[in-house]
Amino acid sequence: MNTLDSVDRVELCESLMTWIQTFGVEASCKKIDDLTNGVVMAQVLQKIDPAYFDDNWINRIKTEAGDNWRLKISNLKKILKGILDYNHEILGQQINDFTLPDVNLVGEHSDAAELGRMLQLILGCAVNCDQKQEYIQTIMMMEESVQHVVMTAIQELMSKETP
Amino acid sequence: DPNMKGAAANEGVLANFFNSLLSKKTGSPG
Repeated sequence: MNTLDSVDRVELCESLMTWIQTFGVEASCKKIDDLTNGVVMAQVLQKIDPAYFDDNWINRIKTEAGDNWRLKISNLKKILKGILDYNHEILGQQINDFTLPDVNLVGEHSDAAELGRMLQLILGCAVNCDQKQEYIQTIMMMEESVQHVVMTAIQELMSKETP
Repeated sequence: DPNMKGAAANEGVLANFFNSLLSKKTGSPG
């Protein structure tokens, strides 16, 4: 079994991008640059919990960020805060000792490793939310190699969660 | 064939993990 330290962050990002595509959100999510403005992540979070990540929340995410890395980082900060608040307020858990994604590196340099950490946190929301059955079953139908990376990512998160 | 046995074992590990995740109770106590 893989040790948690051995999570290859870039491989994690690639596998989680494959997973993100299963949500079929409106915005394109085929390559890393499609994700660095935060729009796809916000739309996925809204699918995961439309009551919490409601229209009021998603309207604060700028869809026209383009190449403006300041706007992208601003979006990513809102998303990261939303994920952490969701964990605390809805899932009743805190994520301790998990190195949070550096949103500056994601927004400015499209850093795959840091984007992977961000997608990992979204994965944590999906497999713990009320509709987790649907999301876990979707993961179980994915390629085994992807499932393996997803499992390792969840295990790493679970080891850092405290009620 | 050891490769096939390995693949089956891997499949079992994945299925066990995700099934245990499905049955895990989560969410806010409130």
